[in-house]
Amino acid sequence: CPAKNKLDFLSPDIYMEAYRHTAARLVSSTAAKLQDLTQSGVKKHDAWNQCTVQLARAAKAHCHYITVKNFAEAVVKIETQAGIQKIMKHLCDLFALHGIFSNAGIFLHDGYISGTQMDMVTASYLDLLPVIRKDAVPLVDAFDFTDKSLNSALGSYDGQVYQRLYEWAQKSPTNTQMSPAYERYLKPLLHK
Amino acid sequence: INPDIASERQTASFSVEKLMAWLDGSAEHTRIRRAVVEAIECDPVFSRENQYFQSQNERYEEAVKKAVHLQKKMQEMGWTENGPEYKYIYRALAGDVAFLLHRVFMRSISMLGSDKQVAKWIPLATQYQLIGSYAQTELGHGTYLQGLETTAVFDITTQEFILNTPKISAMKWWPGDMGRSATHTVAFAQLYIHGKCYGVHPFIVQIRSLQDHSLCPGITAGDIGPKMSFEHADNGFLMLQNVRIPRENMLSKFCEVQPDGTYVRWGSQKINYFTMTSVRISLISDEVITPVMKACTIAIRYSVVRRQSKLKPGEQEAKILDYQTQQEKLLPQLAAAYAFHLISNYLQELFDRGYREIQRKNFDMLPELHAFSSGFKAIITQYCTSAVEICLRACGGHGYSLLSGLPSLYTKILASCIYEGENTILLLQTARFLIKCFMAASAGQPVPPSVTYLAAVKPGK
Repeated sequence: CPAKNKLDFLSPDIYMEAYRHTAARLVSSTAAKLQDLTQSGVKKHDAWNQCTVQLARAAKAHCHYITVKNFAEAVVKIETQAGIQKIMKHLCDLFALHGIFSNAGIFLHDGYISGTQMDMVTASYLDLLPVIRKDAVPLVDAFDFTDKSLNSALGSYDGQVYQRLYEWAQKSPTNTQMSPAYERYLKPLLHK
Repeated sequence: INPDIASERQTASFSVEKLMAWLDGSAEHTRIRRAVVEAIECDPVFSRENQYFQSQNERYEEAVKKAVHLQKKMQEMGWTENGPEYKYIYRALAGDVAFLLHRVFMRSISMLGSDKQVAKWIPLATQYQLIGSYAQTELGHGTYLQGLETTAVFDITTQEFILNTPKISAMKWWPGDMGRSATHTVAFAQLYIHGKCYGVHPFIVQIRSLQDHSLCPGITAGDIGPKMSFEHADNGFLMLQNVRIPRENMLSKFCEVQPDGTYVRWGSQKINYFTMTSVRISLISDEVITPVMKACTIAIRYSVVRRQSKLKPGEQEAKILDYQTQQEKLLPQLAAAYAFHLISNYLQELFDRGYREIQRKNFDMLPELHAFSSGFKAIITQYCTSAVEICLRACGGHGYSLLSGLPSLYTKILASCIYEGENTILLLQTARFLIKCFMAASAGQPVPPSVTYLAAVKPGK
C-alpha cells in the first residue's frame, strides 16, 4: 500500500485499492483452496462445504469493496453546494476507514497494509470523528423524519426528551388501567 | 426547542435543505415526499400514537384498517401505483400496514405471468377484489428452492394441477397476509408431469371463499402465532390436500404445460428467482435503510441532549456525543446509512437495466443480478441490524424503553437478515458467482464489469 502518512489514507484511491486488493485476495485464496481440495481427490460438493466460511467472507469483502467504490464515485459527482460534497467526503472516508479499522486482520493478513500503516488508518479514522461530530445533528435532520414518523420519545426534533418520556409513560395502559393484582394479591398480602 | 439541540443546528457546515434534496434526488422529489407525509400524518386513521401499547390482535386490526383506508386515500389524493408519490407512501406509513405480500403477489404475477394472466389477475388484485399472498417458504425448507416439497401434479384428463403438501415439513409457513387475510396466493411447488419432475414453478391458488372468507376445500390455513416483531402482519401457514386448480393457473410467461402435457420453457430456470431478486432490492431501501436512518436520528439527537459526567473538572456535565467513544459508536453507523442509501440507488439502476434486458428475453445479466442482489441484501441487512443495535445500546437505559422507538426498529430490522433468503446462504450464492468469474478471468475470458478487478489477480496455481 503506497500510503506514507495518515493523510494519505484520506485519499479514496488509497483505501479503495486496499479494499480491492483484499477482496481479490480472499476470492483467489479461497479459489486456490477449492482447487487444492478437488485436485487432491475431495469431491466437489465436499470441497465447497469445507470452504463455505471463507467463501462467505470473500463475498462480504466483495460487496464491501463495491459499496466503498460506489460511495467514493458518488461523492465526486456531487454538484450541489460545496459544503455537501465536503461533508459527504468525510462520511465516505469514515465509512471506508471504519471498515479497515474494524476488520484490521484481513487487511494486515498478507502485509498489504503494514502495522505502521494500520496506525495511520487508526489516526485518520479517529481524527474524523470530531470533524463529523460537529455536523451530526444536521446530517440526521437531512433524513427529514417527522416526529410522528420516528415515533420516539428520545429522537424528537425539539429535543424535549425527558418531558416526552414522562408524558408517554403516563399514557401506558400499565398506568391507565387498574390491575386486578392489587385486589387479588397485594391487598391480602399487606393486610395479613 | 431544547437549547442543547438548537445550538447543534446553528453551526452546520452545509445546507440541510440542499442535502435533503440530494438524498431525495431533487428538490421536487423532496416536495412530493413531504406532501405525501403531510397527507398521511394529518389523517388520524394512520396515527401510530398508541402503537407501543397495543396487543398483537389490535396491531393486526389497525394494519388492515390502514391498508383499506389507504386505498381510499390514494384515490382521494390521485396517487397511483405508478405515480411519483407511491414510493413515499410506504416510508410515511413506517411499514405499519397490512397487505405487503399482496404487493409481492401482484409483482410475481406481473413478472412471471403471461400477458393473458396479467390481464386477468392484476386488475382484480389492484381493485382488491381479491387479496393475494406469496407462499414459497415451507416449515422445513427456506431459501433453497429446489428443496421445496409442495407438489403440483398435472392431471391431463381434467387439465388441472393437483397441489399437495405431502408432509408436515412441506407446509407453507411464514407468508404474510396468509394467516387471516388472503383469498388467493401464488404458491411455489415442484411440477410433475407423467411422473417426471420439472422443478419449482409458481401457481395461483384460491385459499378462501370470496363470499364468506371461509377456507376452500382441501385448504388448512391459520396464523403462526407470536413473533419477535411484525405484530401487525398475519404471517400464516398453509396446507394443501388434493387442491385442484386449472392448467391456466400456472404462471407461464417463461414456461408452460401444454394441454397434451408437453412442457415448454423459454429462458433459464433461474427466472423463478427473479421475483425474489426484485423483492430483495426493493426491501433494502424501505425495510433496512430507512430504519437505520431513523435509529441514527434518534440516537444522535438524544446524544446531544443527554449530559453525563464531566470532560473538564468544574464545567457542566458534557453532552454524551462529546465523548470520543460515543462518536465512535454512532458516527460510523451514520456514514453507513449514507453509503447504503447510495448503493441502494446503484442496485435499483442495475436492476432496471437487467429487467429491460430480460423483457427482451436476454437473460445474460441474470446471474450477476442474482449474485449482486443476494450479496448486498446480506451485507446491508447484517450491517444495518448491527447498527440499530449499537444505536439502541448507545442510548443507555432509555434506549431499552419501547417509547424510544429503538426496540421496535431493532426487532423488525433483525428479521431482514432472515427473510427473503437467509444471509449466509445468500453470501454463498454470491461467492459461487465470484468463484466462477475468478476462474473465467484467470482463463482470460470476459467477466461482468463489477468483477473485472478479479482479472488483475495472478492466480497462484
